Amino acid sequence: LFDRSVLDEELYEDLEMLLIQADVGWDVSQKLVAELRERVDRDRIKDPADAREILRQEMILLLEFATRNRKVKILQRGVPFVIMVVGVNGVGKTTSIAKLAAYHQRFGRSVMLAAGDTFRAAAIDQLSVWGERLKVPVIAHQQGADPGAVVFDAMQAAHARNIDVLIVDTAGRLHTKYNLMAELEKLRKIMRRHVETAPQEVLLVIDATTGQNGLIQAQEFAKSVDITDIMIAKLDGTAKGGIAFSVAKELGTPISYVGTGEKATDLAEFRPDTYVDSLFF
Amino acid sequence: SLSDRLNETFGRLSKKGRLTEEDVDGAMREVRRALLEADVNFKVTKDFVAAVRERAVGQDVLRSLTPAQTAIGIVNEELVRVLGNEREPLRVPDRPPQILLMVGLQGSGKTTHSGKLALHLRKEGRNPLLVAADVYRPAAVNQLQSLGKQINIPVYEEGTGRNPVDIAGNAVRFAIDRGHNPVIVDTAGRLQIDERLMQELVDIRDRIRPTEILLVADAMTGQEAVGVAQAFHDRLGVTGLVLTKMDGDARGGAALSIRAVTGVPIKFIGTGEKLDALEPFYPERLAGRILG
Ligand SMILES: Nc1nc2c(ncn2[C@@H]2O[C@H](COP(=O)(O)OP(=O)(O)OP(=O)(O)O)[C@@H](O)[C@H]2O)c(=O)[nH]1
Ligand SMILES: Nc1nc2c(ncn2[C@@H]2O[C@H](COP(=O)(O)OP(=O)(O)OP(=O)(O)O)[C@@H](O)[C@H]2O)c(=O)[nH]1
Ligand SMILES: [Mg+2]
Ligand SMILES: [Mg+2]
Repeated sequence: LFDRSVLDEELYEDLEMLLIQADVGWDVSQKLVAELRERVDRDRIKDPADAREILRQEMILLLEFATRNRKVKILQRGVPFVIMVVGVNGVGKTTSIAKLAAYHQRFGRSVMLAAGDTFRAAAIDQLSVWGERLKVPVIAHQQGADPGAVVFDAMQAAHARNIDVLIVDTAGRLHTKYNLMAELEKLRKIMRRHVETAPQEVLLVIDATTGQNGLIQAQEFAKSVDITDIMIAKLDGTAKGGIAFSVAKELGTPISYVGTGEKATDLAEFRPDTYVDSLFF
Repeated sequence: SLSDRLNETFGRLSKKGRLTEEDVDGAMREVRRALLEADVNFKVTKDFVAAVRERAVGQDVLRSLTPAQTAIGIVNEELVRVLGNEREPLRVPDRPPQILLMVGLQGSGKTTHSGKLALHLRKEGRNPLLVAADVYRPAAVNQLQSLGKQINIPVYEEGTGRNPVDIAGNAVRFAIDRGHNPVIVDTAGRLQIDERLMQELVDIRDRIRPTEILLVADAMTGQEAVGVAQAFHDRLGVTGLVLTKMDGDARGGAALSIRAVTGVPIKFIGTGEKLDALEPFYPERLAGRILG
């Protein structure tokens, strides 16, 4: 894109196209291009390579504005660090939990999982398979049980067995379903009764293939349960997950992880510079 | 909404007196913005707006007393036209059984919609067989079995040790022996760029010769919807689209993009997690939703 000899109008048009095609969205794409145009005019930039670097920095800054909000994660001795994973249907929550379990294990922490999705067919089985593979205990009740009861049990078990990290799986739910969103807050209250600071991490998983609805998802979930971190799953596909920019800009919620495949090792920490470079630089 | 924005655009202009082509351009920018915000593909939007503009300029938006309404009317008509005016039913095979192959990206709703289609077709008096050909995802076979139990429809499975191509082939023979019709084959989610897994689908197709290859796509898919659909279509010959999770508030522009570029007809809409949450596709409804 920037390998051209002239910095002209066509460059800005192509730029807008690439941003929109990356799901950055109309609004943020317009702003990024306008900002670049302003800097180029103000500083009399002639070389497209310089324009490229300006845009790259612009985009990294946008994401860093959110990333610097990332709360420092403090693991206290004897207090389970509780991670609650939420998001709409099919985005990759359960698989991401397996990845997070493996991730924390690599730091030498003991991990436990809670099968909080008691609704979807074989959701408990799915998480249990991951638990077996990773040699991580899974607290589960029967299909159709009250998720609150599972969470209650898991909090007790985590405390009793001195678990460092407890990861709670929840059923996929559309943010448009009021009662399902209210259930998340109820689960949080149950955790808080056991551990004041729990859940210390509330992770929203967003599918990289999601378009502009991703921003609405983030906004609505944040209203119900105070999202602390975002994970973009399925970045190994062709979708770029550009909704990350709107989420960073509008919500200031840090994007902390990315999912890059279907194995337990397919998780990486999100880095604004690496991510921006992967877009089209 | 778009109609609000167009009312604003034309409202300001009509104060000046006659509308000009430049004024229509302003309106077209709003149409473009609305479509992109609804996740319609960039290139599809470009072509679509060009077609609308041509009609708008030629068709009395300039002389209309209610130019915003006339423009919206044109956009709506064009959307319905592209989405497909006629509802296309599921294809009928030359000889039974009818075989439906469910394909798509990870998490789009294939397993759930395999169950929904089975229930829907049984309500029409058929005798469906579900086939568990996803041997990769943990508990995928259990998931389909659990759905089958809910609606009392048999599920053919061979665990996770067998090759999906063989499972599918054996399932069809089983269906023929037992008189099941249709056969609905659930497959693992996969990336369209995963060569090995795309080849697996080609092998399954060649083995069972499906009557329909249904691409199951999530209504909230963004710009990549076209690339994904095109790849599945080029490799397999997709015959229908199932648009899922339409009970959310995603505008669903992906459907327009997929239809415009691949010509694949939208056959069903998924509107919930329960197995009865399946609706036929109505172009006017989807057009209204995309427009916002
Ligand atoms: N390629 C790829 N696939 C992924 C990734 N993360 C998850 N998946 C796949 O996406 C599909 C859905 O994953 P799940 O973990 O079941 O998603 P979920 O959000 O728990 O789904 P529900 O509980 O039904 O809402 C599975 O096929 C996963 O293997 C990823 O990073 N890359
Ligand atoms: N709200 C809503 N949820 C849906 C719909 N269709 C499927 N789901 C949910 O979406 C999630 C994923 O559905 P699956 O059927 O497991 O998706 P899949 O394509 O088989 O996933 P993989 O096999 O991992 O690729 C589950 O939580 C389903 O209950 C729908 O129309 N509306
Ligand atoms: Mg899950
Ligand atoms: Mg499935």
